[in-house]
Amino acid sequence: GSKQPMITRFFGKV
Amino acid sequence: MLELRLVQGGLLKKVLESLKDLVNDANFDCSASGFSLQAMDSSHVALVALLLRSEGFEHYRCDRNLSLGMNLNNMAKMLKCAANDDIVTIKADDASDSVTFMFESPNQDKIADFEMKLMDIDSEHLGIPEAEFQAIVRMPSAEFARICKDLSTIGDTVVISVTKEGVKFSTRGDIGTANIVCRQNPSIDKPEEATIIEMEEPVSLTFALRYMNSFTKATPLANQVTISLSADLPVVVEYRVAEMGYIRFYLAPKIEE
Repeated sequence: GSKQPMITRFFGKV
Repeated sequence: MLELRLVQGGLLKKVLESLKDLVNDANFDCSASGFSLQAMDSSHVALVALLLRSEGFEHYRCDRNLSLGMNLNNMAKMLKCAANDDIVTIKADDASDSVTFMFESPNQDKIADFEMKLMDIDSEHLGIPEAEFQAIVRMPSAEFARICKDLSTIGDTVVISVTKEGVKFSTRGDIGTANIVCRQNPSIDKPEEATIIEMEEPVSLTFALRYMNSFTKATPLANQVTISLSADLPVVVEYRVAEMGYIRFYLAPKIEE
């Protein structure tokens, strides 16, 4: 199976 | 005081049509440099960034930075009431809790104004780092939309692989498998039909077709789409908005468990 990571894992809060 | 007059009002209609299914509510940020938006879908898997530079507007007045919280579905409903060739003006007062959309027909014989309530939206602003991509594919936007639509009838995910041979879109599902290869094609005579591949090194990533299909709602904005890929990083799917800016969609690749 594959997992869908959230975009927040790559781009941090400013 | 904010007053933005866009002669190509149809562009704003197309922008909203491409956003409204992905994002429910968002803050439009207005500054001297332009009208922009950054928002995630409700599951925080995809991110969209829109920029319409101030120079692209016929008249652009923004006295101080303003954030306009809007329900995109409602904004799309209002903009649908404008004709494709109408001139659209967006107006808001600094302290106001509403925004006005004014639609003028090209020969000025019909003028409409629609006032929409603004919302307070708590939104996180994410920092998008500048990235060097392993591969950048530029291809006809309608072709990309067709591929995503076709593959989603067979599978849920698409593997996008870029090699020297071209870009391959693959899926698999219960009924079988599909592979579509698009080769580089400079198409000198019709640049809008070109497929251009810039590759530093081969890359292969898996994405959810549901999101890719949602991004292709922006197809009417531009003849070409740019797909930028790097291993283990979100893909960037970019449509230019005439000469005034862009709409960029970011989606994280799926990870094998």
